[in-house]
Amino acid sequence: MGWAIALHGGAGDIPLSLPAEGRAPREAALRHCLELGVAALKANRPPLDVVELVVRELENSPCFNAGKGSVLTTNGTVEMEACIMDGNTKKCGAVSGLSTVVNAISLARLVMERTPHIYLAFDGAEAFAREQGVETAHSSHFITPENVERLKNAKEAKRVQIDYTEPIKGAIPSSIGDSQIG
Amino acid sequence: TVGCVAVDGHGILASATSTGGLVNKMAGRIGDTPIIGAGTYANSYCAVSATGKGESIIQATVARDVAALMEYKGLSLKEAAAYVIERTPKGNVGLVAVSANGEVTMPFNTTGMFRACATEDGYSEIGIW
Repeated sequence: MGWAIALHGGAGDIPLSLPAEGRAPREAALRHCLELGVAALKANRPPLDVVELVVRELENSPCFNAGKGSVLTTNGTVEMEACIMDGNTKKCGAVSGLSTVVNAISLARLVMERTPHIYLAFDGAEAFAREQGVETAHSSHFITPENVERLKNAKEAKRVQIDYTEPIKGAIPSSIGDSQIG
Repeated sequence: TVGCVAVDGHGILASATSTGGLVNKMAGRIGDTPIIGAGTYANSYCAVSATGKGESIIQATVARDVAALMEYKGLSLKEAAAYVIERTPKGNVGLVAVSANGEVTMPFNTTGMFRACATEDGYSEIGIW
C-alpha cells in the first residue's frame, strides 16, 4: 500500500492534430498540478486537502474548462459547479450555478464541513460564499476570448459541446448527427 | 471539467471535481460533478472523478458504479472502471480513479482525456490520447 494520485483536465474529441500551442500549456499545467499533489502527499497532507489543492490549481488555469476559462451558457454567462467527497467518512459537499466564486471546489468543501447539507445551488450558494468570505470576482474574470469563440462556434452549429470538441466550420446542423456531443 | 483523486499511505481516499459544464448549455442546467455518485464518489474502496457529458454520467451513475463493482463483485479498480466505461455510450465519458491499496486507472471512451497520475513506487504518467 502506498500513496497515489490521479487528475484530469477534461475529456472530449481532442483532435490528434492538436497544435503544439494548444498541447504544450495543457501538458505543463497537468505536470505542475501533479507535482503539487505529489509534494502534498509526501508532506503527509490529508487526501482531502490534496484533492482540493490540486483542483483549485486546475480551476485557476485557463487551459481547462472550470474556474478561469469556464465554458459559457447559451446566454454567455458562467455557471460553475463542483463536488468533493471524503472516502473515509463519506461526507461530501457540492455547489452549482456559481457565477462569482473563484474556487468552486473550496466552497463545496465548506458546504460539507460547515452546513448540515450536501448541496447548495445558484443564489443560495452565492449567498453562502459571501457569508463564508471566500474569494469572489466579477464574472468577467472567468470568461476568456477562447471560450467566447467556442460559444460562437457552438451556436452557429446549433449544438452543445463537451470538453475540447473541435468546431465544425460551416457545418449544416442537420448533418452533425448527435448534436448533444458534437 | 477538472478533477483529482488521491489516496495516502494509510488507504484514506478523497475525490474532487469542478466544472463549467457544456459549451452552449441552457442556463440552469445541472451537470455531472455535483451529483454525488455520478461524477464524483469516494468510499473506503476507491475515489473516482469523472468527466465528459454530464447527462450520460448521471444516467450511468459512473462514479458510484465503479465503487459498487469493487464492493459487491470484488472486482479490481481497473476491472471495475473498465467495465463502467465500456457500458457508458461511446464518446461520452472518462474518469480517473485510485483504490485504497494505491492502484491507479484513467480509462475513457472519448477521443482523448487530459490526464496525469503518480504513485509512491515512482510511476508517473501524463497523457492526452
